[in-house]
Amino acid sequence: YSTFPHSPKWKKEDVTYRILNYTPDMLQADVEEAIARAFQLWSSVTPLRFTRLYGGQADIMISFAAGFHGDFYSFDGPGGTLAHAYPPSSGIGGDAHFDEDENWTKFTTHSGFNLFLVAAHELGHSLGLGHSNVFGALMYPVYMARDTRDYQLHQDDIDGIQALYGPPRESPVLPTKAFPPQEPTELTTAEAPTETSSREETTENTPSKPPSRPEDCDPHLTFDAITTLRGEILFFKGSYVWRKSPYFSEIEHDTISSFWPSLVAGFDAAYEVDKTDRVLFFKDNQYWAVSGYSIESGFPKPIQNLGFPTNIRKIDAAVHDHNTKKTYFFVGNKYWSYNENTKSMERGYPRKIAADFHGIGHTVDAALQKNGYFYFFHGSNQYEVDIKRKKLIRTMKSNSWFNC
Amino acid sequence: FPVVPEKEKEDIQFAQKYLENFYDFKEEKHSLFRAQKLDRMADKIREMQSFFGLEVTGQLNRKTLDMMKQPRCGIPDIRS
Repeated sequence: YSTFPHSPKWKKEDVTYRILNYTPDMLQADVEEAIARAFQLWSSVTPLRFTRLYGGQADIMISFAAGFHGDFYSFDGPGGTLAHAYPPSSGIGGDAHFDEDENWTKFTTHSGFNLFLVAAHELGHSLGLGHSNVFGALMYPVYMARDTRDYQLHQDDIDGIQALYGPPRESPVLPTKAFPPQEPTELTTAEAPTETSSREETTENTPSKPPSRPEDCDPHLTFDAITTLRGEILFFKGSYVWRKSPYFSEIEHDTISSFWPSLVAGFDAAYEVDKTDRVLFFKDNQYWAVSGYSIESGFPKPIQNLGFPTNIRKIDAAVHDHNTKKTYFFVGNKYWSYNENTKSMERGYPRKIAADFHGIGHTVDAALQKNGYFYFFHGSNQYEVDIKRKKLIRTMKSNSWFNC
Repeated sequence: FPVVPEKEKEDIQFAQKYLENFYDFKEEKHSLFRAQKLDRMADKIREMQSFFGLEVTGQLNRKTLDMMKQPRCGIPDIRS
């Protein structure tokens, strides 16, 4: 995290704000809700309290404007700069300006900018924080669409704001779940928790935190799914992604939601059809297709669409053979072969894995094709198989790709 | 992919504006030597690449330009 030169901050705990005008992109109530939620993020981790004024001069004046709008930082039309805000001080200090030429929204979509996320970032500036170079932090300067339903500040953001104002006086005020679901996206699975829309009291239960990411070289590391993607290899476990690029020696750590915010974590399988620049993700009896960041419309679809019988409710792993244009799906001790050209399952399947892949006598958690070999992952081991001869070559640790 | 020369000029102008806005790059109006300007710009590109965890080359490569074109906050990333 960083602060502004000389670390300006509000010398009081009661800070006022006023919303001077609104964007026509959203209902006024949705603008107010997004901004109130943004303030709540910061009040929940500091002693600060934010009160809204409906007239006169407030510490933080919030407005929407396009192009030149009276300060020395004109906005630049759609895209580019989305908003800016001033560090704490009198006058323009603390004020936050939003570029009206952007498409503001209350959802996480790929065609608009989520006002809550951008407002939370700008209010970080209004309170004295500068930009952070920690990828995934709220104060990271580049906009990243993400799931905001249970949005929590990154630890770097918390460290930064508490360096200026200290921790909250009493136990943290937890964000109430009083808001109606902000993202009724069609992409949620049937199991998605349904939020109530009635006002609930603050509960003592802190939202469950996802388990921390295992170490790269943990000898017991296993993977849910593995796929190539435009020359890189992505390893998935829970919500975490390990990314191996042919250009950088270091392994990059990300989360699924930082790439595909509306996809659920915990994939079962994934594979890439490189000729169509398409990756398919599988979870339970549904699958999604993505191309880079964008998720193809019309998904998720039931896996029965691919030709699986109705008794198959999930798959273990999938791998696409770029040479034969066949995709192998692994379920239990059997596997199917799917012809990507004819878009149909091949006759004579399922077959026993062990019958065709010598030396592979167990289930497959994840599968990968690289350098002319298949790599079948089972627990903390992986098995390198010669694709043509379907013969086991050698066994390695699952995380041998991480330069351990 | 290979870059079309006019596109390249456009990219450099875009990058210069970005570095002026967010990385305190000041174009010395009276600098006679184009190479000098490019040198100083390369320094700023390095700073930007380091901030975003990109490979620090000082060159305006594709990844660097893609990052510059991401929608973002208008506050500078570094201040003098």
